[in-house]
Parts: sequence; structure tokens; C-alpha cells
Amino acid sequence: SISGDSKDEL
Amino acid sequence: MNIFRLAGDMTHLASVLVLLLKIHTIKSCAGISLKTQELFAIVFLTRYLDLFTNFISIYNTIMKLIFLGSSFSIVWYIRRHRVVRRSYDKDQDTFRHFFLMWPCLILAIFINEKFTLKEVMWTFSIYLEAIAILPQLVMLQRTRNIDNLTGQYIFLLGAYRAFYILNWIYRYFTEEHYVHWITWVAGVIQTLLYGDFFYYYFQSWKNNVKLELPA
Repeated sequence: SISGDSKDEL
Repeated sequence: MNIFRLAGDMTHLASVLVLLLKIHTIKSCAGISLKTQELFAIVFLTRYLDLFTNFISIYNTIMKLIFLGSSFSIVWYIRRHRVVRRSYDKDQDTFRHFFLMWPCLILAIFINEKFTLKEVMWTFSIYLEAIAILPQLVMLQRTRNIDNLTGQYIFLLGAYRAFYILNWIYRYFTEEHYVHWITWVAGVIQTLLYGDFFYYYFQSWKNNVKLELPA
């Protein structure tokens, strides 16, 4: 997964 | 995806299912705050603006659709369903919830990671989610007597938040550049709001007595 991306959270 | 994140999503999903189960099968929303449910619907609507433009995974898309669909159908049930709406305890649910939105919006305009419409709305949803449970907690304090399903619903919501904090700790140590102060501070505040409830929930569970909040 792309590091440091919180947009993949719900 | 780590185990904490998955556990968080699953307890979140379970909380929604428990609430829908209660409403759909018992045809009752007694003890449930419509104000909190309306705020959750707004939270998901403003957070998932990128639903069709930013694809992350099938899992993410399906979960987003479930949270959007369930939150709006819960609000519909309480407001419009012929039988369910009669069980809504309007007099106990008097929190002026729309006033919570203004400080969240102003805060999102000034404190965000990027000043774009989508990003400000996303940040707004993070702030709003942190305090969206307040009308429900106030309602609990007032009614004091909490039925099992309502208790489980709030417990699962709190568990979801706790698992997300563990998820952030895990990601901080395993991923590069994973520092997100806005979500962390808002998330910790949100989880702390459940602290009191958790205490009484575990007390009642330990002593095997019905959950009741002190006056």
C-alpha cells in the first residue's frame, strides 16, 4: 500500500 | 490493512447492523438519538465525496456504500416509518445538534491539510464525527435504563474507535510518513467520550446486572 495515506481509512 | 484496522471496521459494521436489526425486527428505536444518527449521515456524506473519483479498493467502496446507505436508512426509519417513528423518544432527544456543525466547519476551514473544497469537507467530517455521539450520550444519561441492543450498539461504536487508535499506532511504526495530527487528535477526543459509558458497561457485565447509568 502507499505509505502514509490516511484516505484509505473509513 | 492491519488486524486493528479490520477489527475497527468490523465493530463499526456490527454496530450499524445491531442498530438496523433493532429497528427493523423490533420496529423500535427507543433510546436511540435521531440527532446523533442525522450527524452520522452528514459525516459520511461529507467524508465520502470522493467515492466515485478516488478508487482505493473494492473493500473500501463497498464499506463506504454500506455506511452511507445504513446511516440514511436509519434516519429514514426514525423520521418516516409508520411504526418505528412512534417509538422515537422525542422529548428526551432535545440536543441542538445542528449547532455542533458550525464550530466543526470553522475549524475545518482553518485547520486542514490542504485548502480545497473536498479536503475541507473531509476534515469537517472528521471533526463532526468526534462529537456526533454527544446527543446519544445525553439521551442515555436522561433515560438511564438502556436496553441490551442500545447498549451493544454504543459499546461496538466505542470499540471501533479504540481499534482505530491501535491501527494508527501500528501504522505509525510500520509505514513511512504516517503522521496525521488532525485525525489523531479528533479520534482520541472521540474515543474519550465513550470512556464513561465503557466504565459502566463493563461494571454491569462483570456483575451480570442490567446496564444502568447513574443519575
